[in-house]
Amino acid sequence: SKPQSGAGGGMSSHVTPMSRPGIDSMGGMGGGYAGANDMTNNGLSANQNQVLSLIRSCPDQQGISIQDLKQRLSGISLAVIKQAVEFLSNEGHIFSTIDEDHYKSTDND
Amino acid sequence: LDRIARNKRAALEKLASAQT
Repeated sequence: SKPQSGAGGGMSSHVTPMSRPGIDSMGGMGGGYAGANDMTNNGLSANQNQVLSLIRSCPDQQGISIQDLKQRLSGISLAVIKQAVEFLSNEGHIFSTIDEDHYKSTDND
Repeated sequence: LDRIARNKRAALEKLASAQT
């Protein structure tokens, strides 16, 4: 009988996106880790999902530029966006089009 | 725009192999 309301105590192990340095856990088997964090439906972090859905929502043949992504995701730093983009393209969810700054998603065509 | 098609194909292959 523990009345734990999820108010999130001060020293609990919550995950703050900002406090992550550039190290991403690409080590393992490339996207096999399920349910490491919450708020994922496909093994992606919240930021990665936002980036992915933005890229998906862009109908252009040349895709969406990193600058566009940054403008629309004003709460996320460019470094984080680039990291997410890199991850997504490693996974094959997105790919670069006319140059390394334009991306389009694979599963929206 | 050959590059786009090529990258897309590569990405699709990655995606396919990552999902199996």
